[in-house]
Amino acid sequence: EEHAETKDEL
Amino acid sequence: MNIFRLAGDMTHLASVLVLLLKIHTIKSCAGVSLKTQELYVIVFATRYLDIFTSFVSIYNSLMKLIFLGSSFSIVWYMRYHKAVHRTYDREQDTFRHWFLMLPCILLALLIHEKFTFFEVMWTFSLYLEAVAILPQLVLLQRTRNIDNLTGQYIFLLGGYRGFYILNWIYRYFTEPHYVHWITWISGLVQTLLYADFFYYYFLSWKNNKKLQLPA
Repeated sequence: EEHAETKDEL
Repeated sequence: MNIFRLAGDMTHLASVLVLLLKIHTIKSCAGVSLKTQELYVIVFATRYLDIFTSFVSIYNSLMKLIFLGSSFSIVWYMRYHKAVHRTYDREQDTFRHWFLMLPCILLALLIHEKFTFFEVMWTFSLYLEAVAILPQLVLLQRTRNIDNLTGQYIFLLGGYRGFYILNWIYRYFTEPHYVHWITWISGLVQTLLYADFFYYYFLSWKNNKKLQLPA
């Protein structure tokens, strides 16, 4: 399933 | 990571260091809005809730700790450090910033990418950051002359999100499916709020005059 895109920005 | 985002993070870091330098070395927070600083504590606290659950990189975690630590210590200095607190003009810094939080919470509950606790808090922090500078800009209008450090602080704080806009444009064209309207619009609103400050900051720099916003 569509993974919650990790927040890679500050 | 791209050059725009790195420039944005370094500019943001520089703004925080300039403010800490001012407060720590000359023990003064004249012209600095405590309300804006308190809002930034909330912005970082709600933005970095996942600091212990999701690891992106050493850089990412380190910067989160720096932003959290610096924003908390700036508020601590302005509230509890005797010498610094004395230089805080409480009469002028009267923006009812808690009223800014309510619309941001409501908006985050209405408009978000996913209805989960983390996502709503993260979206709230985006909306709040967009308006967090308002108490500081209002204070700027009231205090006639502001010192260079405060001016530089605001300039860098406004500039960092401008670099982030370039970063979002870059990522949009280089990464498929990279679309985050909520982030983009709140980032744009945030940067636009600085527009008149940037204008007067540039004028003061060009004419080599003290920075003064029209009353």
